[in-house]
Amino acid sequence: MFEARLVQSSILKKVLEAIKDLLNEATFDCSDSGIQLQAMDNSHVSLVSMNLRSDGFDKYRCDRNISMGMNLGSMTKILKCAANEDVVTMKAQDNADTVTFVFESPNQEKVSDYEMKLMNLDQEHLGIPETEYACVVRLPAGEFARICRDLSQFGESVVISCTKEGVKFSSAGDIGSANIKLAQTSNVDKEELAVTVEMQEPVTLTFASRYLNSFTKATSLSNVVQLSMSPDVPLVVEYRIGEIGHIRYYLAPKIED
Amino acid sequence: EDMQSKLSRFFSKN
Repeated sequence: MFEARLVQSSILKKVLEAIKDLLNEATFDCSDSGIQLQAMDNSHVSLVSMNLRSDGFDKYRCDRNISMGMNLGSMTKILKCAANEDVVTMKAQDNADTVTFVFESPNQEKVSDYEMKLMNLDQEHLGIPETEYACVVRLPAGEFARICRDLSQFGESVVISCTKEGVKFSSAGDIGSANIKLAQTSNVDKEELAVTVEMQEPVTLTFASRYLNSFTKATSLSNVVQLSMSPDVPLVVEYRIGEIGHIRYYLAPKIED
Repeated sequence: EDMQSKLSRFFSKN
């Protein structure tokens, strides 16, 4: 028996919002430590890795590890039936072929349950090597979303260049070119407004803007986004999910041929 | 024009 209860259904709604552009389906791997998801987009250029820890749920029970193949379009439709303030419970019998979502209104006057068929998805897990990144940038998630959106109007690639002064985002195309430079903030009163750069060595990498824009669908989950870069390895874009977990997006760089 | 690489270049299948 698997059962996970979350008081804030909005977290699950935002998680689906954050992954449904990139992925059509994904396997939710549930164990007693929590729910994990790892899936590449169809082009195998980007990967989503999500983790929701069991101690972040109000109630969590997982008698035996269970992998639930979810159609994310269907799951999105079901989660749209939950009000933001509803309590959501996901539950499934061991080796079940369906999962049930129960939404309870705060005053318990309305209880809805939705049963969704599960899919048999082949599990292709990638080994992601632990990496000491040359540059780790933290900036306001809204700022990053704005930069990606603005620059994607100029070209289909964004060059991210990180030095100890700060980070520069550039794009060029038919209409011209654009550069956005963010300096490290010195003393900001609020942590989530800071731009910080931890640099071991300067890095400049090129990425496809459309993937960066897909990643920013996770902006509603966190005030801060973290970008980790090293020469010739995928970019990592990480959003924390409250106190319960994180979503990490990996993006393969564009390389001069 | 830069060529888009694939993740399989960096991550191996488990």
